[in-house]
Amino acid sequence: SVLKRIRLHGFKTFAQRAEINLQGDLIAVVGPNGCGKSNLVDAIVWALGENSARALRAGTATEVIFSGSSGQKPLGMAEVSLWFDNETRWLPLDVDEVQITRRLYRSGEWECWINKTPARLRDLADLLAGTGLGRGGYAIIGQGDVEGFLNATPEERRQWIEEAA
Amino acid sequence: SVLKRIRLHGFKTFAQRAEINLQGDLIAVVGPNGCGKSNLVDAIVWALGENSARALRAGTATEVIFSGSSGQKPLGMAEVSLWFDNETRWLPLDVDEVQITRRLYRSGEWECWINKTPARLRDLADLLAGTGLGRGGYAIIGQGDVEGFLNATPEERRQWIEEAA
Amino acid sequence: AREQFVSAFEAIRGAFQERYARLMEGGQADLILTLPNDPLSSGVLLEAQPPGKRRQRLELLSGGERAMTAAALLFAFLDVKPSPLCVLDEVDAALDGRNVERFVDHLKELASSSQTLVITHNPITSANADHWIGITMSEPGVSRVIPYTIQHVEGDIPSALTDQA
Amino acid sequence: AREQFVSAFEAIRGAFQERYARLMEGGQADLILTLPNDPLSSGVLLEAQPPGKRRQRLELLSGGERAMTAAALLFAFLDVKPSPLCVLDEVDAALDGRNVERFVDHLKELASSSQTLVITHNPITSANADHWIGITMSEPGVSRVIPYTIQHVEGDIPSALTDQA
Ligand SMILES: Nc1ncnc2c1ncn2[C@@H]1O[C@H](COP(=O)(O)OP(=O)(O)OP(=O)(O)O)[C@@H](O)[C@H]1O
Ligand SMILES: Nc1ncnc2c1ncn2[C@@H]1O[C@H](COP(=O)(O)OP(=O)(O)OP(=O)(O)O)[C@@H](O)[C@H]1O
Ligand SMILES: [Mg+2]
Ligand SMILES: [Mg+2]
Repeated sequence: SVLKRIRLHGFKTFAQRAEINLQGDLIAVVGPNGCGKSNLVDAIVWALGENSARALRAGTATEVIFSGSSGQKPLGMAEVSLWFDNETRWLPLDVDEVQITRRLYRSGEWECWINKTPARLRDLADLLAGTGLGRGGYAIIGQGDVEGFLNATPEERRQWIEEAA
Repeated sequence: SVLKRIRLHGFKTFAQRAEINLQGDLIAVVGPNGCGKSNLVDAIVWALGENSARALRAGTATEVIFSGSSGQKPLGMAEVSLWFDNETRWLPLDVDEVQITRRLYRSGEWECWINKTPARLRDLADLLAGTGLGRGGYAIIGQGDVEGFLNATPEERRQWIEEAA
Repeated sequence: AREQFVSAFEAIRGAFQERYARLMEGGQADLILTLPNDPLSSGVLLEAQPPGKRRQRLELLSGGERAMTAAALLFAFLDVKPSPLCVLDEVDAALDGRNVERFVDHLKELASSSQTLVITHNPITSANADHWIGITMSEPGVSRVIPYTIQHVEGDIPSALTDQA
Repeated sequence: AREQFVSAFEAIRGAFQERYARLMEGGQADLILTLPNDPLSSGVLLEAQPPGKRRQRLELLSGGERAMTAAALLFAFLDVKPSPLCVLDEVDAALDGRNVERFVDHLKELASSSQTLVITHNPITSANADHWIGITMSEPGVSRVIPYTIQHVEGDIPSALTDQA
């Protein structure tokens, strides 16, 4: 399995730093309504370069930073890191492991690293091109996207197939 | 309880005439995917005067007539009847029971009766005005309408409140 | 007309605040006029804050939280303008076990004053009904209604469980 | 580019036909070019016919039938263009018990070649996972991840069931 570890801090409801080690082929994410399951998915796509307000369910870029709860103050930064196994070289880098980190500050300033090297969103897109994981990729299906899949126009469907070609 | 009986014949998947006697205050409609539960809801709103393709999930008016299955030919007519208890005179007619029947032929011709008296859709709308059951009423929530409830624009919400006023 | 609208708005608003706090066991919600001095041209904003969380835009709420918010608004409309018959098609689809139970409490309350039909796949909801309408497809493509005379429903397949199959 | 598109289209089309018939245990589905002579400006129509039923517009299909159709299309894309990681957020929400089981068979097949994360409230889906990520809100408004080291999940509340709560 390619995604080995996820670390989140300050992203949406993940006010406390969380580290998730992934094992197994089929992993079920479970928990009550509103506990943060879809927020975890948002964190993954955000770290992979997603910027659209609609995809992240946020209105502005900084709305993904933990904005406080009844017991905690808002935080000033959101950071998500993903560690990928790259032994099969499915990512076009000649290393066995690829770490992607994205960080966003309240000011709106943000940074992004690929294996500790500063990167732009463009570099992320190039890295993920053809993997199904880049922005708008078909391998990540958000909650409620199922109906959109069927409601797409014939032209939109052709575009998906073009991207898969 | 006001709705005592429903009779369907030829409406969507109800190719065989079905008669449902309703009892109890909280009635659960259950069954597997695609068996006809939402079609039953469509039948109720259709008999009450609904004409919008979107609300009925149909493209043209006659698409609600049973169009055949692997084992049965299409039918030429759809008919739905509803029997209401009117002892409390919640419907503005001086009778203890109100029967509403709507019928549609393949030709597109349709008929509608209130207590065996021919009626126009306009008469149905007048009958149901203020009950929450007329076209677009808030008392009938279709599958998938929940998200639309929240996604409405502020202007649309005001209109709902105006209608409830 | 303005008087009527404002009084309906205030009533629905009050009912919505009460219903939300009760359904969510805490938190708060509100309806707000965008133009308080010109209600008839105003829009109506909807704000919701689940217990323990800060108030955020509706889009950030989870699927289950949005469904509970929509349910609170629906119950509020019905509090102010009751309907003798209510039909709800799978409004509990996104709810976890605890939220379904709270929702069902409100459903039973509604059923004590209005005849309520719910289409559901949720065993908690159907277990709380006092009557059932089972629908299957004994013949492919053709709906068949199975009247329940005994209070037994298992999963989504009613045919095995009624004495009239 | 035209050759590439046509070959991708034919591959996805074939996979979609196979996946649909297998997921639905019968029936048929298809992808059709609106302009077969000009593929790159063509639209792609989607047709689906559940077992025993006649082919109808997609809007007439039930909630569960639409979800199964969308799943078949998603699996088809992944058959033709596999992704090392797939994330599916509550795509099983509208499915009844039998359809969930068939869907889960395809999920397990996918997981044998791609790391697959599913967010789900469905106990059948989560029971078939080989690992779980539990998320709760021990502190209101703040997500907490509960690593599972034993294969036990009950309902949506993971905290009671792990030896690390
Ligand atoms: N920036 C933020 N700061 C604090 N809380 C946030 C932020 N963004 C979103 N939230 C909260 O996250 C919650 C939604 O979480 P999420 O969508 O992950 O739930 P979920 O586990 O997927 O639930 P469901 O099963 O209902 O889909 C909402 O209550 C929302 O208020
Ligand atoms: N005019 C028609 N003739 C024949 N079949 C029809 C017609 N209109 C709709 N159908 C069929 O009805 C089925 C959908 O039924 P319905 O929406 O009532 O299912 P449901 O019981 O609500 O299922 P779910 O639990 O998935 O929501 C579809 O398979 C569709 O093809
Ligand atoms: Mg969610
Ligand atoms: Mg339905």
